[in-house]
Amino acid sequence: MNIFRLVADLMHLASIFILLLKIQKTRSCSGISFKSQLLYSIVFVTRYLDLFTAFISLYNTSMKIFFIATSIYILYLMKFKFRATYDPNLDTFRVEFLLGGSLLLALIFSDFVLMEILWQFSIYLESVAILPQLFMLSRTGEAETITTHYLFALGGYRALYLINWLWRFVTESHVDKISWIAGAVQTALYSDFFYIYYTKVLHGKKFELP
Amino acid sequence: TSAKEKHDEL
Repeated sequence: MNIFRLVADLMHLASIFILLLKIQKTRSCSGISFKSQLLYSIVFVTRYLDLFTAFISLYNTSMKIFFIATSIYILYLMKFKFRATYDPNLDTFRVEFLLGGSLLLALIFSDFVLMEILWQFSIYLESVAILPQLFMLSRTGEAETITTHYLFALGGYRALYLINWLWRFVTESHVDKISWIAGAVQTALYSDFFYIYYTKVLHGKKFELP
Repeated sequence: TSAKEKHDEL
């Protein structure tokens, strides 16, 4: 564990708390893509199956359980408790391609061990899981400030992982090409968002697309 | 390498 990874994980944790706060405080899930949230649940469940096979640390185990539990809870909030505030007409990204593409890549590059295929699938899927959310944002052209804080924390988490990987490569010769490439793609997808967040939200203005 | 060594990140 190094400081970059710890802060990254805490940002990931924070992003979920911010999202829960947004939903509970505004009593609405408007502006949030159910499809992205569903993809994150799939990511966590498929990646953290190793909860049953490997113990790494109490930290690792608790975080995994937290991510799985909260992602499913968010789906519940969106699908049941605050269903009326969700507009499916704005959430029209075709996730079939993301799921199919991730599975295909996982089948091509992994070594045909089920857990490994699912792990790779989850890594690829996570890198693109934000696309339905960003697509929704581009359709509406604006976002509530608290939603942008959520997206910033979520994007920042993977950006910090890039530094963590560089650090681990230098200090432990740790190499994980699949995570690196997928993580770089994931961070790059946020670049437009980061730019607008920096130029507008951090200067006290509302998040609006130019 | 075992799964533990391979995927120790979240």
